[in-house]
Amino acid sequence: RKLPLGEGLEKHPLENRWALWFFKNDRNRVWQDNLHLVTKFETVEDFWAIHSHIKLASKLSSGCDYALFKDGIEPMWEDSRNKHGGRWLVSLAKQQRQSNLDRLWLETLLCLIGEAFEEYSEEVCGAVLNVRTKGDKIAIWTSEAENQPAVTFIGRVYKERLGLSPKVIIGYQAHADTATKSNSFTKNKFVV
Amino acid sequence: EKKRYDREFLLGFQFIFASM
Repeated sequence: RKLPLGEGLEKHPLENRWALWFFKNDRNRVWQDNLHLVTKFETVEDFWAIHSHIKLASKLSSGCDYALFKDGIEPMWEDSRNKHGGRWLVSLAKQQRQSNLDRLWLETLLCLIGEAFEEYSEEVCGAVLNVRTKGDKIAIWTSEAENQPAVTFIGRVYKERLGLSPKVIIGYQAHADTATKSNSFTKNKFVV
Repeated sequence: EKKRYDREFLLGFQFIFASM
């Protein structure tokens, strides 16, 4: 049958509006000046339009980051929605940049925009990708590190969605611990 | 009602927009 004009053309709204950020390391500038808001979107269609036209994670230069955060939350510890929170951190081996990074980052984005964590999705602030020579990192940030039921539920679902082996352990670190660490090791508050 | 989408639904839109 013929569709009435406009029927079927509505975009699919997301639960949240999301902001995509890009960080490019320039040591001559302060950290915050290297962080750029790329765009915001709030429909499934606009997400793919953007994702399909930006560089894949594996093609970014070392020192660059992507971050996807709910509109109104800046991708930094200092934001009021982040400062009591923490992150589920997935650290990748160097060789996984070519084999796995793009798939894992896309899966992370789909978890966020699809609200994969059921009632605990409200605890999610965003996700960060760090492209680094020594090994890339992906993390989901949540807003309250002390909220054990939410944090552990999110961790279990996230690990399953990434398709990680049960033998692989991922850890949740409070931003407060990461910010005050005296070496490169931050203790895990939770693991799944 | 919360707008939740599973991965298969979301992935279904991928190649439409990759070609635009």
